[in-house]
This record gives sequence, C-alpha cells and structure tokens, in this order.
Amino acid sequence: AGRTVAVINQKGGVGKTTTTVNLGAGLAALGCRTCLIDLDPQAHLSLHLGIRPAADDPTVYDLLLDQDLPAQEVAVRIEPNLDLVPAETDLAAVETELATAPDRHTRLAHTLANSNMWDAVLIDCPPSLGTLTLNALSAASEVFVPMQAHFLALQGVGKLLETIGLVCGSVNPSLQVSGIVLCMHETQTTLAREVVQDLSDFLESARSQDVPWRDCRVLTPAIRRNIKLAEAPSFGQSIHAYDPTSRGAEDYLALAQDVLTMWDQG
Amino acid sequence: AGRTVAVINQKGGVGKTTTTVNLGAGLAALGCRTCLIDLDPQAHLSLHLGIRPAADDPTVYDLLLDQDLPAQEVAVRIEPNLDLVPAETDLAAVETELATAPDRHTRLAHTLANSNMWDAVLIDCPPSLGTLTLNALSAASEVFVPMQAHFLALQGVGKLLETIGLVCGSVNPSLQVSGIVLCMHETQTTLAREVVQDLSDFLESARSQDVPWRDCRVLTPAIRRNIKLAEAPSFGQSIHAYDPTSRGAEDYLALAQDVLTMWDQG
Ligand SMILES: Nc1ncnc2c1ncn2[C@@H]1O[C@H](COP(=O)(O)OP(=O)(O)OP(=O)(O)O)[C@@H](O)[C@H]1O
Ligand SMILES: Nc1ncnc2c1ncn2[C@@H]1O[C@H](COP(=O)(O)OP(=O)(O)OP(=O)(O)O)[C@@H](O)[C@H]1O
Ligand SMILES: [Mg+2]
Ligand SMILES: [Mg+2]
Repeated sequence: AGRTVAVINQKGGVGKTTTTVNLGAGLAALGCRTCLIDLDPQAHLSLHLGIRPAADDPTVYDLLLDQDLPAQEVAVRIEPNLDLVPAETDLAAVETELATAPDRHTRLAHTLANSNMWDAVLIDCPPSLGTLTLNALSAASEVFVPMQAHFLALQGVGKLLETIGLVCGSVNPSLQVSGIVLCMHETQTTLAREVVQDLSDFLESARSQDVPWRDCRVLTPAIRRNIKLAEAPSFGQSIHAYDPTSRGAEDYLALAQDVLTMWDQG
Repeated sequence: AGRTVAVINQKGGVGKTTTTVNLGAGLAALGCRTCLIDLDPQAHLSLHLGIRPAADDPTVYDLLLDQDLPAQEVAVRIEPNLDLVPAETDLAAVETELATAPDRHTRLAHTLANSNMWDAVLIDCPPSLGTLTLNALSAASEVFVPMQAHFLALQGVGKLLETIGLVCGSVNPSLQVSGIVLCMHETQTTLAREVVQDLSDFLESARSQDVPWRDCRVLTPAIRRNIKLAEAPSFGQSIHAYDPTSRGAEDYLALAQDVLTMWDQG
C-alpha cells in the first residue's frame, strides 16, 4: 500500500491547505498517484482547487457516515495522477453526529483501509485537535507538520506532538511524525533563524527517545513567502498550474522531490 | 456599562490574538480601562503576554464552570488600565464537559453581566465556531473580525456572518458586527486591492438590509505586515512595550484611536 499523510497543526493559518494542494500536485507531476482529502469544515482545500460540490454530490461527510462507501466513489479527478475527496461546510456537523459512536475516531481509517488506488494520500486538517483531526491521525501512516517560523507557532508544536503521542498509544501505534514543513519562510529575519535553531535542537534531542517524532526532520527546502501562492486559490489552481516559474512552484516541486527521496530510502 | 467585543474569525492565523493584545494595549494607553479574555485552548493570548498560570491559579476555565466566580477574581494586572483573564490548555475540555449543560453557550455572558470594572472587554477566540466561540458571541455587544486580504480568508467571512446572524436570532439579538480589521496587510499587492474592493462592495450592499453587519465598516488603518509584531510575543509584551516606534505600534495605536472615535459617536 501507499503512504497516508496527515497534514496537521492546530495553530491556524500556518500553510496546511497550501501545502496539501501544492505538495500533492507536485507529487502527482512527478508520477505519484495522489489523492487529497479535505477534512476541514472550512472546505478550503476544495475551494483552493475550484471544487464546490453540488447538493447531492458525495463528499467526505458521506464517507465518514457510510462506512460501506469506497473513497474512490467520492474522489474527483483534478488532473492526471491527482484526485480530491472534497468537503462541504456540512462537515462541521460530524463532530456532533458521531459524538456517541464508539468508532468515531477510526471511521476514515476504516474507509481508506480497503482502497489501494493511490501511492500517496494527503489529508488536510482543520486548525483544532477534535474528532476530524483524530480521524486523520488514526488513518495516517505518517504526519507532516506545516509551520511558520514564529514564536506562537513554535509553542504549539510541543502540544501537538503530545497529542500525537497519545494517539500512537491508543489507536495507531505505528504512526510517525516524519517531517516539518517550514511555510511562509522569511529567511532574512532573525526571528526565523532563532525559531529554526530552537526547532532543530528540539528534534535532535528527541533522536534517542522512544517517541513518534524521533526520526522527524525539517523537510527541505523551506517554502519562501511568495504572493503567487496566495493568488493561486482565487483561480482554483495549484501553484504549478497557476504560475509554474514562480518561487512558490519551485519550492513545492523541490519539496515533492525531497519527500519522494525520503520515501524511497524509508 | 462598557463595550464587550468578540474578536472572531474561524479562518486560522489571520491576526486575532495579535489584534486582541495590541488593540487592547492601545486602548489602555489611551486611558480606557480594558480587560482581555483568552478563550482559545491554545492559550496564545496569555502566552503573548508572558502569563503561564500555575496549576492552582484560576483561569477562564474556572469562570465557565463556576458561575458564581466573578471575572475580576481571575483577572491578572498586565499594566495600568490593562487586565487579562488567562487560559490554560485545559480549556479544550470545556467543549465536552459542558456538552449537556443547557446554558453551555451563555456561561461567559452570565459571568460578565455582573462586572463593571472595565470600559472595554476584548475576547480572543479560537479558529473555530464551537462552544467557546458561541460563548463569546453571546457575551459580546459587538464583533470585530480580523482578516487577511487573501482569497481563502475572504471566502470564510460570509459563513462567519451567517453564524453570527443565527446567534443574533437566538441568544443575543442586539449583537452587531461593527468592524473588520485588515491584518498583515500588503498594500502593494494586486490581491490585497482586489480583496479589499470585494469586501467593501459586500459591506456596501448590506447597508439597506436588516442584518447584524449593516453598519459594519473596515476599521482604519489597515495593520501592515511588520516582523516586530511577530517578535513581540517571544518577549511577553505588546508591540507598544516591545517597540513603540515600529510600524506595528503606530498602526495599532491609530486603530485604537479609530475605535474610540467610533464608540464616542456610537
Ligand atoms: N508561502 C506562502 N507565501 C505567501 N502566502 C502564503 C504562503 N503559504 C500560504 N499562504 C497564504 O497564507 C494564508 C494561510 O495559509 P493556509 O490557508 O494554507 O493555512 P492553513 O494552515 O491551512 O489555515 P487554517 O488553519 O485556516 O486551515 C492563505 O491565505 C494562503 O494563501
Ligand atoms: N501585522 C503582522 N505582521 C507580521 N506578523 C504578524 C502580523 N499580525 C500577526 N502576525 C503573526 O502572524 C501569526 C498569526 O497571527 P495570530 O496568531 O495573531 O493569528 P490568529 O488569528 O490569532 O491565529 P489562530 O487562528 O491560530 O488563533 C503570528 O505568528 C503573529 O505573530
Ligand atoms: Mg487550511
Ligand atoms: Mg489566536
């Protein structure tokens, strides 16, 4: 089977959706059969790719409520090698509707267990650690953490890793945190250099511990701040389709290459 | 009584916490007795001001669970005219602990109803529309919406206003959306100009409707992107204490002035 990656950070606005779209499209361009899953009730991943499901179109909401529905029946083809399982804002209701279901945290894992259409599945998560994010953590084989090199964003990483550790202990023992993606990176600021140093020290010190992030590294390259990345969603496109010669496209394609190399060695 | 403002946007990372701290500190500097309430389980408002409550210190969590506890017993003095009701990450438990309480959405409103220590109360909210944010909407007399002039952020504003409309209909009929605060603003980009134009057109078209945002305007000035604003939290200070001559301090002080003028005319 392929890789299932949860793209997670409860800190808001750090580049989760932007990374899911553009890393995903980069992997697809390099020949990797890729599926993106929108697990955020804001439905920003779907919006970013210009997909607004009609009232009777199936979405990820249906996958979570109907355990017999295969993911490939809900997936929409975006471009060669790239599919999307879209969301609608009704996804927000799942938190309450599944509140009493004993398997509420493993529904997505159950759905994806039977599908082997894709080499890589990337799951975009909301900025919280509730039922939807726990579904992603149960379904995933690994976690990528997009992060901005700012003080507040760094503080949250510790809490996030703690939560992932708890999930490992209960529903998904083999889950690993494999990579941190630096987003909106401003290499020339002192703040960015200091935060990156703090982060590297933290990851180094975990090498010898028995924690899900012992092999975690900062993926390269850092994604530089580039206004083209913020323009692409208004055209319903990934950065590679919108402006293939931009710094944003360059960085995300190089990141996709780095990820594939890591997976080949893994 | 004074003004109670909910600082809300379910889109993550748009400047909610940064605005609550720096607008609040600006109002305090201009002589307004101000209280900031941290209603985000990330506890970033508290962290931004260098407050890490000890295990037995009361926090906003205690206010929500014990309806007889006055807010002033939990508030911590930050500087003259500026108090903080801090949060701890245990606040995340409130969503489940109050799940069956009939008054779970009006607990904060009940607590604040009896306190008249402050001229202005600003409530920092998490990037979601759950129990904590609904508590802020019930307690508030008005809403400020921090926003980045990006496509994805603009899409969410419609959904946010719809939710506020629902709250108005049920628990808080007099709630008004009075202002949009443009954050991390990059005046020179085409994207920012287009989004600001779309936003202004949307607000203009609402003038004649019977909606809670009919009098809403874009507050001035826009807050320019300024790395000093991202540095200040690592020193536990507002921008005014950290770097009073920075563009960030200038913008937020001018914003505080604009808000006081709006309130004097209101
Ligand atoms: N490298 C970049 N350069 C410039 N803008 C960027 C970059 N990455 C993301 N953005 C913009 O920053 C904003 C936040 O990014 P994004 O929405 O991907 O974050 P998120 O973590 O998914 O947010 P949320 O927590 O709301 O889900 C978006 O408007 C996006 O277009
Ligand atoms: N005008 C600005 N210029 C530069 N950086 C800024 C500015 N405003 C906020 N920031 C930084 O951008 C990041 C996001 O801001 P902030 O944390 O205030 O957003 P938020 O909406 O409260 O996020 P969340 O949704 O996670 O609560 C922070 O690291 C903050 O320091
Ligand atoms: Mg997102
Ligand atoms: Mg915040």
